[in-house]
Amino acid sequence: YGVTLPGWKKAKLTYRIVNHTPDMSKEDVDKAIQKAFKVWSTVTPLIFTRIHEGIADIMIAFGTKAHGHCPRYFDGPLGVLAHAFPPGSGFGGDVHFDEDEDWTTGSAGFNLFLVAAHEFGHALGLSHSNDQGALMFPNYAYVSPSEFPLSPDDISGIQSIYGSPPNVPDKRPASPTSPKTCGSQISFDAITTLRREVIFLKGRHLWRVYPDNSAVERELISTFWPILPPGIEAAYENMKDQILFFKGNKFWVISGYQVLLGYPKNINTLGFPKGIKKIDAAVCNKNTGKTHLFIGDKYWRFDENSQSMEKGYPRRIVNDFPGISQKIDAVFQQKGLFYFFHGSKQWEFDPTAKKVIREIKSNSWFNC
Amino acid sequence: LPVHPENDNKEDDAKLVQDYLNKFYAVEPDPNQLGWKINAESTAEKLQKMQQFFGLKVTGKPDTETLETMKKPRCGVPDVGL
Repeated sequence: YGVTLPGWKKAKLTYRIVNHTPDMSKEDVDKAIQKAFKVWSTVTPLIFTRIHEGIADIMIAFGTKAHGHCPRYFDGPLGVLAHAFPPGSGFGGDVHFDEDEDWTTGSAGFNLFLVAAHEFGHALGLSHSNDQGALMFPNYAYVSPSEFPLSPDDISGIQSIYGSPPNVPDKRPASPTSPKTCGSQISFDAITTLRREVIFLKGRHLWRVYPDNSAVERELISTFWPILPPGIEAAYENMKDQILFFKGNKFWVISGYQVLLGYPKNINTLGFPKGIKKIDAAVCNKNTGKTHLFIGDKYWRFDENSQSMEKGYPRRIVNDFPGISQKIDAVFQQKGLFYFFHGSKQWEFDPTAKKVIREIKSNSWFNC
Repeated sequence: LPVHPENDNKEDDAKLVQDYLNKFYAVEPDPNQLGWKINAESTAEKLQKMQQFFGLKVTGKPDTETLETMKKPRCGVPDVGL
């Protein structure tokens, strides 16, 4: 990603749609613009408010060729679709769309929502990315508007300017988490970190836990990743802002909302011998760049830097993780410590000291 | 004799390349003055920058893949500069 510094010095920004394209209904234009702003407000502390007259921070207009006092001009159909200016006064933050294009809500012509989301990236201080999967890549690429259009590169870029959204859910739980989750016999299929959250998976559901404020949200796995089957058996977040999900002898690599092309793959491609049919649990130690993959009473170690399985494995779990003697259902790392789960119990383990610190109930993260 | 088909579009391609590079690869920040200066790089150097940006083979020459990339609809903000 690239940035144009400084960004806006305030979190509340106004926008005004100066005119509309006749290609779409006014309502569709308004919706596309609003949705495009929401893309960025989802991942930053920024709040966007529409005004209908006067000077807004971000003035949005459709024009052709030389338009108004704009120092840049359009070129007729195709070619340049739109342009925007970095944060500032005057033209700063403004976004212009080429009216000689065919603007649409779908895949025909050019999707206004997608182009607007890209241009708003510029209006907020991003320049072009050479990551071809990024929204801020300069060339137009249609993706279904039902997919979240930002790549990890886009999110890293905008958060480098404005930071991440406040880590507070819209509604704090009025009461502790439901009895179902807090049942004393709760166990999990797999657990992984996802940036600052911890994701617990069981059956078709997942729980999103914000450890810093004990907030918990329960969702269907398919809401985020429709391609994943229920009953995921292992999951871990690697060093590249991706999550690997395992079920049977297959695994998926997911970046944001999207599964990387070519997945699922067979776990053999990671370097496992052919006899291995499934993984019980996995965790990447962010401090060392090594991923531990647990199967039965043994584990393998995968070097994330060289992307290869290390020699000398498998090794017995109990030898290198004294005190972890049960089969591992799930494991994750938080603040350097490992949390191993079996049934309704979890063990907090210090990988540096190589010892169990304490045994806790498996639902300790759920504000029960 | 009729012009060979391969030579038909050479002038158009040259114009496409020049226009493209002028629009998207022509300015850069002046580190000494906090302002801007017209990029003194040659066309070949700008073309190399463009090819590198788009993950193309960096030849400094307008090959077919480079021209195809230049013809794609895109954002009007330059790829270099601020």
